[in-house]
Amino acid sequence: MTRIISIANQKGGVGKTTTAINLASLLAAAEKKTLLIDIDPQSNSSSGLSIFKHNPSIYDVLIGQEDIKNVIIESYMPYLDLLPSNINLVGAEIEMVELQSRETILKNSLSAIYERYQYIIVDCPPSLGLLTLNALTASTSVLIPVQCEYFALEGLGQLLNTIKIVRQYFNQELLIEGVLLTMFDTRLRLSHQVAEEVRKYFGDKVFKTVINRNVRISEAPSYGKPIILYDATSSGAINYMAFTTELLERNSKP
Amino acid sequence: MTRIISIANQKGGVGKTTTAINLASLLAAAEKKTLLIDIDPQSNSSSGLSIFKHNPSIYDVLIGQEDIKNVIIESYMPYLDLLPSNINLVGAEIEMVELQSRETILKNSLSAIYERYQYIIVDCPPSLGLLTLNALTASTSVLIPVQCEYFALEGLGQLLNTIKIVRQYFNQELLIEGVLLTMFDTRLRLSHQVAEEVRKYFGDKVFKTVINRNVRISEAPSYGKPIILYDATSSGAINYMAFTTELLERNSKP
Ligand SMILES: Nc1ncnc2c1ncn2[C@@H]1O[C@H](COP(=O)(O)OP(=O)(O)OP(=O)(O)O)[C@@H](O)[C@H]1O
Ligand SMILES: Nc1ncnc2c1ncn2[C@@H]1O[C@H](COP(=O)(O)OP(=O)(O)OP(=O)(O)O)[C@@H](O)[C@H]1O
Ligand SMILES: [Mg+2]
Ligand SMILES: [Mg+2]
Repeated sequence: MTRIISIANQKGGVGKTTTAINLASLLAAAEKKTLLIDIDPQSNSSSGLSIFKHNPSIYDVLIGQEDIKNVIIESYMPYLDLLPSNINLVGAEIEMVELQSRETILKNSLSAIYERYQYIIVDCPPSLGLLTLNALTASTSVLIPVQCEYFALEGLGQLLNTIKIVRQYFNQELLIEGVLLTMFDTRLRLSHQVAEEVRKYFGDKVFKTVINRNVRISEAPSYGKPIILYDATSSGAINYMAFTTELLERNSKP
Repeated sequence: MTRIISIANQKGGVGKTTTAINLASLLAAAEKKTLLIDIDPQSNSSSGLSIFKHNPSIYDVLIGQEDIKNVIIESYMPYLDLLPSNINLVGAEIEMVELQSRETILKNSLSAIYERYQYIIVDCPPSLGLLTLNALTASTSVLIPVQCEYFALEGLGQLLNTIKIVRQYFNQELLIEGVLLTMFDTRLRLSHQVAEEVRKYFGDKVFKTVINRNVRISEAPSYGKPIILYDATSSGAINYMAFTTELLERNSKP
């Protein structure tokens, strides 16, 4: 059973792309056949794997110009494929508004190929528009990264509301994979306060693993590599490895 | 002559809201009649000034249900008013697509009241959709916060492209107010590298003042206050005061 996990949160800069790249690359390292889908016009997941301005891209799939099979490419890691994004995706939301069943375009495209993969990870943009709706409609679950900062708390209610709407109208089976605390700074009172609030709000949906703030994580994309290839001994790599193990364990329970 | 400055960058979490709140409050502290417009559904600028889920909001203005005069409210600071946002703005972009001259709705609404203010600051969402287009079309200039991290560099080309398109079709006079480096960490090589790249790319459009990473800045919104009221002695307050002074000086030259 293929698990399709969207990484979503409309708050900007909370670690969606960082989590998508590092989770996908660690699942691949665990020899799980994995596809990373970049549905953000910023294309940060693509460039984080050294793929720049690739054509064709997910844009061509969403507007019906290309078959998804012709767009997916292999990454430089075994077991990891990528459906790359491109900046022309910026205009897609307005173009898709007039299409039939505009919320299910990605889901329909994936039906032809999803069985090739054990995990499909979708990196979403910082908004709740048609691109994120397409990702949530196509997914089996949604992973919510929450930065340990005050503003990150504010948007969670709206995100849960959107997930409820998607479940009601487009995808009854959508589950919450969990909530991942990111950029936690053990020295800051604010980090501890936000983490406590999130655990109060989400209970055991919050992953036990917390991703600490670690400069090696923010350096890795400038080398076009996930943290496991850039610096496997860093605390960032250790955190993401523990998180991936925890996610795999949660998914192996009956 | 009223200066209308959009704070825009589609990259998430780069310090748009933080800059909007702190610039607007320091302009008010300098006794410049200032209006802060929150056109982001996340409503972080509103909550950063202790205004929560306010009705009516900018949503009602953009869909034509309310006159802007009935929506603007006074903040708790003299010389500072707010046009608050509300989460129902999430659906506005799709609702506005079918409206006539959808890009100039904000500009037209402002024509009745802008002369009451010397500065109008617009906090934009992390995307280049209709909300940001409305802000750019209504503005005299755009201020671009750039976080000193790798991914923040990637989106700059697209943002400049969008500004060029707005200038061509909707607003010939739109200028670039400048580029502000944010969350600079003096200890990190990455911060210095990104700052150097940005200065190479933008030259003297880059403000000399750099905003350093400072935890007091990220604590202030949880008290619903700008940094000047939360901790006026912090390095964050000092940085934003220097930046506001630099901006005022740039605007006073003939
Ligand atoms: N644990 C961490 N420690 C240090 N830096 C981090 C960490 N996680 C992410 N970052 C950095 O923080 C910035 C924001 O992260 P990222 O781009 O992954 O967030 P995002 O949610 O995908 O942003 P957007 O909303 O723009 O898509 C990036 O520069 C990234 O390198
Ligand atoms: N100089 C700084 N030092 C420390 N923290 C900062 C600084 N500037 C901003 N922050 C914090 O970083 C986070 C992101 O900043 P902010 O929310 O202002 O960015 P944004 O660009 O408005 O995000 P979005 O794209 O979601 O609208 C916030 O939690 C904020 O408190
Ligand atoms: Mg991202
Ligand atoms: Mg913001």
